[in-house]
Amino acid sequence: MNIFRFAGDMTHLISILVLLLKIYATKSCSGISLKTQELYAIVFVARYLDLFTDFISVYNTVMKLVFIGCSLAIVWCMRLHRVVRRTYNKDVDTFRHYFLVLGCFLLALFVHEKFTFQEVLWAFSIYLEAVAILPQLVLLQRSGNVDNLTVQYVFFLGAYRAFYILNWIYRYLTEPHFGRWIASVAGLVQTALYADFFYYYFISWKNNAKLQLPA
Amino acid sequence: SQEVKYHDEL
Repeated sequence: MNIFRFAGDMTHLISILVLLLKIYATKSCSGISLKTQELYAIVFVARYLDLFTDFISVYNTVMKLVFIGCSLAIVWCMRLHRVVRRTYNKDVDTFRHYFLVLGCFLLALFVHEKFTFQEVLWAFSIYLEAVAILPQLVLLQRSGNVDNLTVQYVFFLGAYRAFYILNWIYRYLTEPHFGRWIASVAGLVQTALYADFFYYYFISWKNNAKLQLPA
Repeated sequence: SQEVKYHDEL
């Protein structure tokens, strides 16, 4: 465990807690893409299949349970909570995310580390995570001005993967057998997707204005 | 050495 990875996991945890806070405190999920949350739930379930077979550390197991639990809780909240679900505006959350799931699964069938059930699903979850934010970014683009908590949620989510890239560079330099190409390339793509969002976030933060995304 | 095949990252 290196500091980059720990910082990445913590910012990832913060992003999820910010989202839960926003939904719980405001009893509203306006500005949040349910499709992105569903994609993240799929990512965590597909990736953490080894939860009961490979014990790596208490930290690893606890964090996996937290990530799976929170992502399912957010999807449950947005779909079924009697107050919150009424604030979900499905007319703006129109990204056809099932194509993302299909595309990533097909890619995982061809590009993976080993052709086993667990490894193919692991690669699938890595690819899917790289594009899972798209419905949320499209929704932000559509709804123009968004509330701060949503912006912070996306910001922390982007920061987490950026820390992981530093972690992969560090591990590549320090561990002889470390070759995590699938995750590193997908992680770069994922962080690149956030880059333009980060740019506008930084501009709005510098001008102390609300986030204005180009329509 | 055979690289340990587990994913130790989240």
